[in-house]
Amino acid sequence: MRRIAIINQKGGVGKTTTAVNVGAGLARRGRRVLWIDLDPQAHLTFHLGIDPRSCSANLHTLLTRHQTLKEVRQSLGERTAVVPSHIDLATAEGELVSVIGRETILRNAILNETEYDYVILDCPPSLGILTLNGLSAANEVVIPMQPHFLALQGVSTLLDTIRLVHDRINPELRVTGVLLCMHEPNTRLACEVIDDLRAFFVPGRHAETPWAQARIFETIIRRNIKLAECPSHGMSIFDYAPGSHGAVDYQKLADEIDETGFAS
Amino acid sequence: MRRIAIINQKGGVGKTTTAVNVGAGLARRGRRVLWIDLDPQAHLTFHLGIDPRSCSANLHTLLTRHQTLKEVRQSLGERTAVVPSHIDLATAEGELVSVIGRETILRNAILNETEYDYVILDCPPSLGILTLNGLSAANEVVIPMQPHFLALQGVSTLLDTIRLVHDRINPELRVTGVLLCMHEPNTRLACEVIDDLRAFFVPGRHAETPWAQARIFETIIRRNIKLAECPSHGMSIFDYAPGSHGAVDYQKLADEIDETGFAS
Ligand SMILES: Nc1ncnc2c1ncn2[C@@H]1O[C@H](COP(=O)(O)OP(=O)(O)OP(=O)(O)O)[C@@H](O)[C@H]1O
Ligand SMILES: Nc1ncnc2c1ncn2[C@@H]1O[C@H](COP(=O)(O)OP(=O)(O)OP(=O)(O)O)[C@@H](O)[C@H]1O
Ligand SMILES: [Mg+2]
Ligand SMILES: [Mg+2]
Repeated sequence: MRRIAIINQKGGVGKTTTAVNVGAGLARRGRRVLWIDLDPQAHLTFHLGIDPRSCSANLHTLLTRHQTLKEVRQSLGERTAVVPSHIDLATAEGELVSVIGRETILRNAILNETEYDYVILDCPPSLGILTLNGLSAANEVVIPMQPHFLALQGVSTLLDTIRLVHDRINPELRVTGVLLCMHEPNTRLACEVIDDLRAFFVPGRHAETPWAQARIFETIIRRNIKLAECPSHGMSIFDYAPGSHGAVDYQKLADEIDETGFAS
Repeated sequence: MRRIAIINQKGGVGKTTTAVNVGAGLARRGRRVLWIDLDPQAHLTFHLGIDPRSCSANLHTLLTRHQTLKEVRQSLGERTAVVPSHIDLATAEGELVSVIGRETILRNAILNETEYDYVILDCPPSLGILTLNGLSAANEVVIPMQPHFLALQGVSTLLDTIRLVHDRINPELRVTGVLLCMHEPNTRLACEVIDDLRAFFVPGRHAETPWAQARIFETIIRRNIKLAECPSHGMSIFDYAPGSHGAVDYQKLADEIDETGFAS
């Protein structure tokens, strides 16, 4: 089972949009997909057409009342399900501050899961306890990034956190790759930032780190207003605008992830 | 002294870009401006041309070691200064969890400040202890938003938090307005979202709330790649690309804020 954490502490880079549409693209290939919404803002939950306020069983009750995965997940279709978020998660940092093993509660809840081919964990824009639960529960990391200057600044902090989780909690954790999102082709800024990223993520260059095999995905997600429109309809891009660039790009990415296997 | 918190828990909506360029626009009108970078990612600090790793006196030392404002701020020019952020702030949530009056440490540090006309507080994409320090220290709130569907979802949670800070800690706190950022004119999505926002923020409609007088700013900030390029040069848009739409829009906004006074 591939458990992919979609993570970047920088806000608004396309984590949720990627989580929803890669998951939907994988389901279209026949894969069974479970989404887990780790962000108290619950945007993945909304995007999948669920009102988080109506979910009395959710990620918060799993983390703080030890409900099981079966008790909190909601089926969305024959191959897909979601563990919804809830605004109560906003206080998780404080609620869990002195709980033993607080970073591995989610991991323990999903480790024996066999019903899914993919678990996709959408993380909030921070490196706090919710993201740590995501990293501890995952075996792969995908880092969406907007090719802007400030995006480069955050990468080393993010990789430090990944290394700590790998060393202390989760030795299977590896960075599969960096995904360029919201790309505006032909802008000089994007080209410069992408060059810097390529120079950094040369596979094998950082031997012995969890990102030794990380690459920049071949698929680049272009900026496309249709991707911003579909959340209000509670649909993936494939149902909302199947012919759009957004649909073409995210299906290509789902194919790339499914076909190239684990961080190879 | 007008103390403006730039806040939205949604990531990547233009908080930092707004903080830097509105501050610079106000300085160009002769105002004295102090920036405070409340985000551990320190993007405002980078954007102003400072490397946060080189600042041993910073917002973290102010909050946890009770350094004074004079000890931590760095002068940038004859009218401007900044309290830089530092990565150590990422653990502030845990470090301050049992400190008495933990939300008002910053407020106490700046309340007797008389050297500035404006204090601009750039908040991280969350509603945790750092943002709470920002809200407790401010007397005005500006909410940047991208006119996308998910942006509307977060507004009521944000306003709840503002109301709690207003009622329990800071009765002078008021929402001056909502600023539309990264606007792509002529897209249907933006028009629909803006209509929904206008229907909500009718001045006087929510009597007795801190947003009773809030409005949508007349100035709308258009999407403009120059705004994404200037952080890497450590400059405001006025130094980097004075003729660009980004410069025109942010000066217009600085003028609007300076001329229309406090939430009127
Ligand atoms: N390729 C794209 N083209 C146009 N708009 C996009 C694209 N990807 C995402 N968006 C829109 O940009 C906004 C931010 O995207 P998204 O919410 O996926 O980012 P995020 O990293 O999950 O944000 P957060 O840090 O708040 O969790 C959303 O309104 C989304 O609909
Ligand atoms: N009007 C604009 N046009 C084009 N790019 C923009 C615009 N405003 C901001 N950007 C770019 O978009 C990205 C996000 O903006 P910014 O960092 O200001 O948002 P933020 O709300 O402070 O994010 P965070 O939630 O991470 O603090 C940055 O790379 C920035 O340079
Ligand atoms: Mg998200
Ligand atoms: Mg910011």
